[in-house]
Amino acid sequence: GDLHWVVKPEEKMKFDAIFESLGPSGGILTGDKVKPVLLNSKLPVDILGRVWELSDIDRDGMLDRDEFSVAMYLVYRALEGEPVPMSLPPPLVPPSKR
Amino acid sequence: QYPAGGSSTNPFL
Repeated sequence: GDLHWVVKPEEKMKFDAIFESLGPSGGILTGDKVKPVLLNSKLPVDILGRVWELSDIDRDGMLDRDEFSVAMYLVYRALEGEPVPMSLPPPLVPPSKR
Repeated sequence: QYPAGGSSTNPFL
């Protein structure tokens, strides 16, 4: 569809830079590489667990570039005081996963 | 929440 992804291009560039800095292997980051980054946000672990549930769209225990952007988006919004949704709203689903 | 016998893919659980 022509639904715009809620992650803005300038945010995506920032998240992609963080993604690259974590040393993705084959274009994906494993859970143990992403976990410390999310823990760094100081958000409660149950919130981070939900962020992971929502962002690991194919549930393979790893995040690709777009899934990682969803995770970072949710973490930044949560830090601004917005609640993390219980399920992923359509505007948050990366165009590559629709 | 996860299938019996399956392992969690969530590093926070």
